[in-house]
Amino acid sequence: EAPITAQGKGFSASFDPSTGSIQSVSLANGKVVKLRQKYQWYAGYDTPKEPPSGAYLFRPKGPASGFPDQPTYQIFNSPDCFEVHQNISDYVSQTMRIYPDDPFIEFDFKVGPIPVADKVGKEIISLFQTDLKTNKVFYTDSNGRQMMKRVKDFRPTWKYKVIEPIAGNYYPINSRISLKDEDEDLQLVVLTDRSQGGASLNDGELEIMLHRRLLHDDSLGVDEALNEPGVDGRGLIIRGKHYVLISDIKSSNILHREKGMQLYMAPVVAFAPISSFDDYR
Amino acid sequence: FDAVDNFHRAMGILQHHDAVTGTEKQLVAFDYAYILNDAIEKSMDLMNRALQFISSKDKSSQSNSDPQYTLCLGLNISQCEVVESNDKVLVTLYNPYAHEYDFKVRIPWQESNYKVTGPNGESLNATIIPIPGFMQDFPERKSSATHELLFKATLPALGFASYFVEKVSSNKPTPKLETILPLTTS
Repeated sequence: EAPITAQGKGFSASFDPSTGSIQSVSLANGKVVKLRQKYQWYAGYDTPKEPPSGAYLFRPKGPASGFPDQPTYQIFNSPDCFEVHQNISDYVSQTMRIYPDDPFIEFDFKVGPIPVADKVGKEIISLFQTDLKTNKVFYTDSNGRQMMKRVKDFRPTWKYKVIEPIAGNYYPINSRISLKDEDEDLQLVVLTDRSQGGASLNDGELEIMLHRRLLHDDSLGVDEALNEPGVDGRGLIIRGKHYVLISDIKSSNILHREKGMQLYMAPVVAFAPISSFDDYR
Repeated sequence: FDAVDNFHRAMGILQHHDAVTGTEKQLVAFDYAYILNDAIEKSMDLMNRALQFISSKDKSSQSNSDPQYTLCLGLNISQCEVVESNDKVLVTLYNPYAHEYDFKVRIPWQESNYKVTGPNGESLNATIIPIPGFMQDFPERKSSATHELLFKATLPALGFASYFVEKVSSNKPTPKLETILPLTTS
């Protein structure tokens, strides 16, 4: 019944024993941050009168839905690595990894093939929920150079009328999205391994779009539904990683920049058969 | 230069906004994937010769005994033919980042014992971790690996490090993982 804990560099994380999901992060300075992570999906807008969700448009029909089943999971622990293998649904699974010498938590996800037999296009997100007080503010690196301040339902240079409360708050992510609680001196950063889209629709929350499969053309030029068949025609499967850091703001700014460079300039790993150790030497 | 030019051409085409954002037609998406894969494959020989050159003692000549390097493009689904079909493998990592750091190497593995030797001749500790069931079922995956071998490589700034990885059948027991909770939830 007790939470399962894992030790990373400068933090420990606890996991819910009934679902395997992460539930909090305790920092070395004694602060404890609630951190929940789950997967949800949006149904794509499909009314003929309005342009539906498609390659150019993100137009969800309503709020995101969760996956109904309780996740199943296995945990593996060794001195070098702590891993949770978690099945969320038939088509969403992930591995969470914590290394004792790394301040980041790794979320390695597999999403797809997204089922569409029910004739509903689906867009899958990863949602991070914390108790940080963020006052509608979040940050993305959308111009690829600096962290840009974003405020929910607000634009700095014109009066913004909220017509699309979800999509209207989505911004491009080149490599990272973050939340900051200045009063508590805490920052959450999620580094991505590719360009994605994301938002903070509620205080303390971040969501990132992972995979989309939609059944209607959005009438903006591509003239096809965003419905990739994959190799076997059942739909595309995607794999990817998020690297999550919770830390004080100063340390966080150093750590996420260094990690970002390491991910961007990842090593080339090459393999060669070799006959003996002497050859290697 | 021809090999590098393939990359130049591929990246030139794939900087088009349709390729970046995924707003291309499906047949064009297939073509983009083909162009990039083709460039990678045509550059394998160049990469092999470059690694042979920088890891060779005698830079003036290359011999047939130099290791023949290849990339494993299926590593993200825990698939690598070179590792799976050979008992002794050289794993060489080139670090383009201008700082030294530790990198976690994960290679597809079966449950056999291992010996990992680092660049200074030191024996390294590694961990054998099961590949999740949802990855083993991946439709495109053609691999008999059920586990991954995890070890820490220390990469020099703008340099390379080679590790000798060997399957061994000694009586030394494999370090066992502690399985905390095997699927007790419904």
